[in-house]
Amino acid sequence: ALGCLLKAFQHRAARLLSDAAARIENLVRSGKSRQEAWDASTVALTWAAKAYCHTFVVRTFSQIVSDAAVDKSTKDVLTALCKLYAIDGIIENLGEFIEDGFFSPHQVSFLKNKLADLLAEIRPNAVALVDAFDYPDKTLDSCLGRYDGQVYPALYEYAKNSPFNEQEVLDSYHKFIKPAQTE
Amino acid sequence: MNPDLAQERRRATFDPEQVTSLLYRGPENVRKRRYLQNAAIQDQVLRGSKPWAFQSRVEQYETALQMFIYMMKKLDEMGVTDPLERMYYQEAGAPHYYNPMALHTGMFIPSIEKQGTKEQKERWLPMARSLQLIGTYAQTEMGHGTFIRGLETTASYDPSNQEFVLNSPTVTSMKFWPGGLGKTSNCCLVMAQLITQGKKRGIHLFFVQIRDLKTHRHMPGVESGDIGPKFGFNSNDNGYLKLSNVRIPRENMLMRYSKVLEDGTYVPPTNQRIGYGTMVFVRAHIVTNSARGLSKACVIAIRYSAVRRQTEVSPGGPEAQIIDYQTQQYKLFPLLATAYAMYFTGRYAEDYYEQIASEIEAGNLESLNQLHAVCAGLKAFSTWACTAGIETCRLCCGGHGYSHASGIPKLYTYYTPGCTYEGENNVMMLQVARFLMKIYPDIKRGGPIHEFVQYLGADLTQKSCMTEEV
Repeated sequence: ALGCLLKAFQHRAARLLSDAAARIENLVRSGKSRQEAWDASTVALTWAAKAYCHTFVVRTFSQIVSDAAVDKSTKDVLTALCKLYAIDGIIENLGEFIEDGFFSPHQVSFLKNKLADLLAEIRPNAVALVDAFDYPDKTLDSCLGRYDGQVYPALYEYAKNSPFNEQEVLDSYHKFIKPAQTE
Repeated sequence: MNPDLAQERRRATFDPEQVTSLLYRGPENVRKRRYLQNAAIQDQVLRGSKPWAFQSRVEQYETALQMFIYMMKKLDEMGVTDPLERMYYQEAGAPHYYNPMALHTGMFIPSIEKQGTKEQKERWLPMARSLQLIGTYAQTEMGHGTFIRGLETTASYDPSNQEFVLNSPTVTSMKFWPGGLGKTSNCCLVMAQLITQGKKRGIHLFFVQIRDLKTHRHMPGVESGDIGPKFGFNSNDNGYLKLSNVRIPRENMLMRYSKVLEDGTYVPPTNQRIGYGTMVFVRAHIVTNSARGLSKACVIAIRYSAVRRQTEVSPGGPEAQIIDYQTQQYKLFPLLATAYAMYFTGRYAEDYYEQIASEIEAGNLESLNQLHAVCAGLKAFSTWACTAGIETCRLCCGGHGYSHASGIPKLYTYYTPGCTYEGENNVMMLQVARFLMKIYPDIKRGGPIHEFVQYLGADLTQKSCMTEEV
């Protein structure tokens, strides 16, 4: 399945590169210099370059997951994650994958359904998957992302650090608010 | 422990420790990483005073300086030399501060190591490692960034006393942005247009002392200072530098590859691209760095989404964990997948760099084009994904995501400069495109091409064979 998804990315990158090259050739044939043709094609060239990079990432991800020396349950979770990365990448850039009819409308529905299935499949493992990054709380420096989940007491403690809270009544009250109230 | 989070951990179907090992290249590395992190976390000196967000800019700079100098010495005492292991320690010791000496250790020293002659390395590196020399890498100018050939700073060779005379001829030519340049550094590597025997010879690196080593006051002809507060990186004195007829000896040009002889004769490098090594090295590491940023944001947003409850699903029922809403999953889980994808890709890029670097050192530059293009593209692709992803994570944390207490604004301002430093991302993508267009005729002809790009010659009339099972 990962191979099939990778093929889609490869097709898109090859087609966008071919499109950009054809555009440049057409502009040269119409009398522009090579440099002028390049300058007038930088958007198409950027699309092709991004598609190339995207393919590189999908390829590397799937290769590392396939080669990973982990047990089956771990590999299943990583495979689901890899598929989600690929399918989300297709859906977010759908136009580039269907412009030449590479995917049929039916196949696009399969992908959308699979996306929803993968979200549900990953759901029970989401917290364990972020735990696996193994960041100590101090590194994250976040009241919301604490390992123990004691979010609300941490927010309260953090708020107490505000210099505004060092005085019960701020000097600015006497300087600005009080006079305004008196006037 | 929050009961929802405890429940989440109980219901997981796999062992996270295996994934941790995969991410950090084996259990031994995980053990070392944890040891170093714990050493930093438990160090009393590194236990900060008030949270960084409540500090003034000067307090942030001073705290960061104190912490990083302390940690550099501590790491030397512990004999930790591996850059990644040093980073783990520093990340845990002072996670909220950008290192004011980051360019000293990350660019200044590696550039001398890679582009200096044997004599230059012997002269400067021991002083740099003991912090007698504190340096930075002064490339970017106020009016010039990614297009290096457009830099205006000049270094004109004067054969009568065998010195280079450095000048910032215009306001736009002033060096602007290098980390640590404003107040911390006493020397820097200046990228300047070399002029000798009346001819421009292209951009080269020069070692320039900008402050007295004892008093830290400016050297004659040097004006430098901090550029002011930025979006992030405020514990760093990103600086400006104006050079007015600053004279340096001929030996201060980094001459491993190109040289200027005593009479002013210019000896070009065997290959113009030989000096790209440092740049490619930095870009390869930016990919992993982006993964680190995005993954931290995912940790925060996903844990919080498991703790946070919002809105009763059925009237009168309990409020649901927000991670159970499909829309929240659709925002977060692809980002989690992206973080993993970037981690693995960054690791691959670093390994590939190591493999090619030894070939480059041996003078074989055949694979340099491929590596240069891949690293440029991945740098852009990963930093875009990281920045956009962190912002989405912030939105997933509702109102609290806007507070510095969430940790997310800090992550955003820390990682988003990656989109513009070391090459603006669109320019990077066009470098990839130039590489692809260069090899396109070979692709069409079916000529010998690298495995990375072989698929680009595939039959475009093919359709997907995907079935309902995907």
